[in-house]
Amino acid sequence: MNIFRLAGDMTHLLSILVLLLKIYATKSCSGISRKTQELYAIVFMARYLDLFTDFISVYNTFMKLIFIASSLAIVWCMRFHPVVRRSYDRELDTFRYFFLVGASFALALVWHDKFTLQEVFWAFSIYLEAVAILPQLVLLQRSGNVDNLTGQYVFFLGAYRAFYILNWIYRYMTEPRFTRWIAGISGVVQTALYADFFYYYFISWKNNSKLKLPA
Amino acid sequence: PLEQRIHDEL
Repeated sequence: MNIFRLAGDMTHLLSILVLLLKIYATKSCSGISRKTQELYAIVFMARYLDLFTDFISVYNTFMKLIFIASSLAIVWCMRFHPVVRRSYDRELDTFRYFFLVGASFALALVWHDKFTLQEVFWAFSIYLEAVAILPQLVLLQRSGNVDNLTGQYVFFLGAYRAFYILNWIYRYMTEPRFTRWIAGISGVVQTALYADFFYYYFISWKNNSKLKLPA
Repeated sequence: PLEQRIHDEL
């Protein structure tokens, strides 16, 4: 575990905490894409099938359980919580996400490390995670105004991806034979999707103004 | 034989 990997995991955790804080403190999920949250729940459940077969560390197992539980809890709140569900921006959250699931699964059937159930689902989860933020970014763009906690949520998610790229560069330079083609290429694609958001986030931060995305 | 890949990252 290097410092970039740890920073990536911590910003990922922080993004989830910010989202939970927003939902619990404001009893509102406005500006949050339920589709993106459902995709993340699928991503974690597909990727962490190895919870049943491999033990890596207490840290690893703990984080996996946190990611699965928190993503399911968020989806549950947005669908069933009597107060929270009322603030869901249903009419703005219309991204056709089944297309993303289908395309990611098809790609995983073609491009994987090994043709086993676990490896195909692992590759599927990597491809799906790379595009899972799209419904969220589309929703933010449509609503224009982004509240502080939602903006910070997306910012920390993007930071998590950026730290993972630094982590791979570090590992590539320090570990013999370290290559991660599937995760690496998908990770770069995923991080690139945040570029536009980051640009406007930094501008609003520099001007000390409210984050607004152009229509 | 190919060693089973361990995914050590989250």
